[in-house]
Amino acid sequence: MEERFSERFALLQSAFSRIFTRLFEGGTARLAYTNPEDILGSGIELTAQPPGKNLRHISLLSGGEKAMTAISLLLAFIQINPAPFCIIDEIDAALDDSNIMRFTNYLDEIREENQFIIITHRKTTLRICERIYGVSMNRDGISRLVAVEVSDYTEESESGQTTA
Amino acid sequence: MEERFSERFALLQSAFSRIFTRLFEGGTARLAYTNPEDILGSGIELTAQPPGKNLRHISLLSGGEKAMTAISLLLAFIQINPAPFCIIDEIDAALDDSNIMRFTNYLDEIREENQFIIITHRKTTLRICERIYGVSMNRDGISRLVAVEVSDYTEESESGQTTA
Amino acid sequence: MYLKKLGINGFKSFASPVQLEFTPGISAIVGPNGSGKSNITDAIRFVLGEQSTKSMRSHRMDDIIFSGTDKVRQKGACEVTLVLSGEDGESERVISRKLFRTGESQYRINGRTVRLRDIQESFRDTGLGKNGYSMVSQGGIESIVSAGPAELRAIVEEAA
Amino acid sequence: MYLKKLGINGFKSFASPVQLEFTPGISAIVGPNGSGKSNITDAIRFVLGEQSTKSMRSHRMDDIIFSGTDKVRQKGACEVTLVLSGEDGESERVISRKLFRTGESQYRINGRTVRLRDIQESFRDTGLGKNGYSMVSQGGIESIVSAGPAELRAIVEEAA
Ligand SMILES: Nc1ncnc2c1ncn2[C@@H]1O[C@H](COP(=O)(O)OP(=O)(O)OP(=O)(O)O)[C@@H](O)[C@H]1O
Ligand SMILES: Nc1ncnc2c1ncn2[C@@H]1O[C@H](COP(=O)(O)OP(=O)(O)OP(=O)(O)O)[C@@H](O)[C@H]1O
Ligand SMILES: [Mg+2]
Ligand SMILES: [Mg+2]
Repeated sequence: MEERFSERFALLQSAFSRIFTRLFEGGTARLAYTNPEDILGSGIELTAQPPGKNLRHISLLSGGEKAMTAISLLLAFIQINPAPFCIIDEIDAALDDSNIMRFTNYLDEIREENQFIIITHRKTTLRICERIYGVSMNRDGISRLVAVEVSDYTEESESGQTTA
Repeated sequence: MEERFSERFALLQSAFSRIFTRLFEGGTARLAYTNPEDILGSGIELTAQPPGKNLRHISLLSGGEKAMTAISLLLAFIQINPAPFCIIDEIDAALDDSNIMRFTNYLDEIREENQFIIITHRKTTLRICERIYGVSMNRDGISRLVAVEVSDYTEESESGQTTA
Repeated sequence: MYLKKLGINGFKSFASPVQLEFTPGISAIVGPNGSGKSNITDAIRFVLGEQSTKSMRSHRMDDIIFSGTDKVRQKGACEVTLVLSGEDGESERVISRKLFRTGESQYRINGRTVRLRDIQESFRDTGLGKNGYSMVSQGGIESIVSAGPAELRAIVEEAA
Repeated sequence: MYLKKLGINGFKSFASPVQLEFTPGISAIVGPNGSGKSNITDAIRFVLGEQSTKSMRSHRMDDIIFSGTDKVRQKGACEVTLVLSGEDGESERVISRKLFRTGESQYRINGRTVRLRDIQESFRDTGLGKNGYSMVSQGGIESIVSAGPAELRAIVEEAA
């Protein structure tokens, strides 16, 4: 039982480190027991070193660096424990457009084996989406679906490149 | 002393309600003592009713509605306690583009009496900015300023309108 | 296997029935603040048998049925239907859940009435169970970021 | 009265001196994640006499001096200079603070060495004191949103 968790955790640790370095285009990160002497009871913590920077606890990174580190962990969960679909609700809120590009490039690569449904306000995120549902609500408090032209959103993405 | 707080609080309450209704283009909101019998010790809570919806505690609103409600409170603080400048760091993270438009329209109206320095990742926010400083960091870990062309950012704002 | 269709009727702000069809790849849901996007995520949790009102951002079970506005009367029940595509020659799986204001829930798989336990069983083999991180709520990333060591351990134990 | 200029040297990631000039209206600061934008806000808190390392997202006072990278050596001190425009015929006010790794802080107003108390006094009349909400940190909106009744009271007492 404990051995099982240790095996799963080891798989998770290596997936996380690999995905972090991929998303940050460099750097390293570790997911580790806070107390390796006590694997049964120990907490777990994230430390990360974006390229060119010092290794620090996740709490000392910038807002967007924290988000990208947490997203790396999320993608590691998905890799070791695949599910038929994955729904993500506004996880790009703290990211700049170039980090959204890196994140969506990664999703694009794993789209064969993974279905994603992404809720977002960020235009740059939409560039990898094959279908876009619009939701709207009038003053009557009822949600309705509206057709969304992918071209409205992707002709000029936030980064200023034409992507349609 | 207590009377002084009650006066200030009354000013804040009415500023908050007015600004909320302005930012939401309707609806109402209240900033109130949780225990009006005990003004000295009572906590304070926010309830809000976006147009067409029911009155609820702030914790039951959508992510962006919560942010707009908190922003209304922030703007009420600024109104009753003006400062030479106001620095806001990524407060638009949870907002959709149309709410960013409403928020920036309000800032635009009060810009004569208030200086704002806004940190943002959202193109739509930039439309009211007269000057844009870019910050960048190479792999050497040193922050540098870069010149930013306002036109790079405002020709096609996120909402797809030309605003330059 | 992928989420092919999602039908929502009477659930939270979806007073009128809506039908979404997704591609096996990547789809997006966009719209203004408060329009109902996160409610769609809550609807998926609901149909998969979610018992905790908290994870659907509600206090009581009947909070998730359309509560009415001054123009439209409240609904007496809500129903969500999810269609999972078939895999390796398997046929589609249609899962639905109907909740009445009385508190009673009705579950169906391919039209046949089943118990909650059968719904959860049916997912164990698909990887859609409580484990894994197939649904990230709004603010879910922030929760990972601010999690202390014990909390992060709990997250890892559940997801890994 | 408005923030006219800000000079940052050796503070956090600003190893090389930078100078920003703002308009009386609305300016923006943009750039990639981790580039140093929020550090600019920390620099302004610093020069206004901030004593709490926590509000500058640091543990120890010397955390806010450029700590060096494998390519560049750490700095021995940091200095931030803020120029407030004059109001009603008043002349500009130049405030600066220099912090040495020894922990010693030097404060100046218009070139004259003063004590921290004088800096705080000098602001009381401008409205830049601890009261008011002239600086909203990253995540500050989320803090208001998730504040319980006692916490919200504390926020209101400080800001109103
Ligand atoms: N039982 C219910 N009946 C009617 N309306 C409801 C019910 N429950 C929630 N709502 C409404 O649903 C809306 C919230 O929707 P939701 O959280 O999905 O918004 P959202 O599109 O995700 O917005 P954001 O972009 O701000 O996150 C609220 O306006 C709320 O009033
Ligand atoms: N004393 C220091 N010496 C050198 N670098 C430092 C120091 N303190 C912080 N930094 C660096 O500053 C960077 C963080 O900058 P900051 O928080 O301003 O980013 P940001 O531009 O606001 O990013 P985001 O958009 O993600 O919020 C980190 O990479 C950190 O390594
Ligand atoms: Mg939402
Ligand atoms: Mg920042």
